[in-house]
Amino acid sequence: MNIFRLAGDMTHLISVLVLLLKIYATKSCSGISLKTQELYAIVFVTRYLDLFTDFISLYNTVMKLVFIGSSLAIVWCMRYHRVVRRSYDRELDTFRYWILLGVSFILALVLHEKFTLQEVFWAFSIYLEAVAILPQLVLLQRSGNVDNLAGQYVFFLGAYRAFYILNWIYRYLTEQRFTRWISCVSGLVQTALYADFFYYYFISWKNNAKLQLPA
Amino acid sequence: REQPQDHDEL
Repeated sequence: MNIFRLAGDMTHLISVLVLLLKIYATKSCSGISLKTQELYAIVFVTRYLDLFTDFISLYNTVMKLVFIGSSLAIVWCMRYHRVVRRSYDRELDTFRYWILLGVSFILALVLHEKFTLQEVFWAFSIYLEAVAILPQLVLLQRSGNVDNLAGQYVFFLGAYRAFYILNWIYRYLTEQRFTRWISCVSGLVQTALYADFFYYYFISWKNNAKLQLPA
Repeated sequence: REQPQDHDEL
């Protein structure tokens, strides 16, 4: 464990807690893409298949349970909570995410570390995570200005993966064997997808204006 | 104490 990875995990945790706070406190999920939340739930479930078979550390196990639990709780809330579900932008959240699921799965069948069920699903979850934010970014574009909690959610989510890139650089420099090419390349693609959002987020923060994404 | 696990990251 290094400081970059810890910072990344904490930022990731904050992004999830910000989202849970927004939904719980305001009893509203306007501006949040249910499709992105469902993709993240799939990412965590398929990535942590080793939850009960490989014990790495208490921290690792606890964080896996928190990520799986919170992502499923958010999806449940947005789908079934009688108050929250009314504020879901159903007609704006129309990204055809089956494409993302299909492409990620096919890529995982081709590119993986070992051809075992667990490894193929692990690679699938890595590729899927890289593109899972797309429905949310499209929803932010369509709903124009971003209410600040949704914007913060995306900001922390992008920052977490940027910290992980620093973590991979650090591990590449300090460990003799580096076997994280799948995560590393996918993480770079993921962070690049956030780059334009970060640009507009920074501009709006600098001008102290509401975040206006170009339509 | 890093496990030799390939996937010790979240």
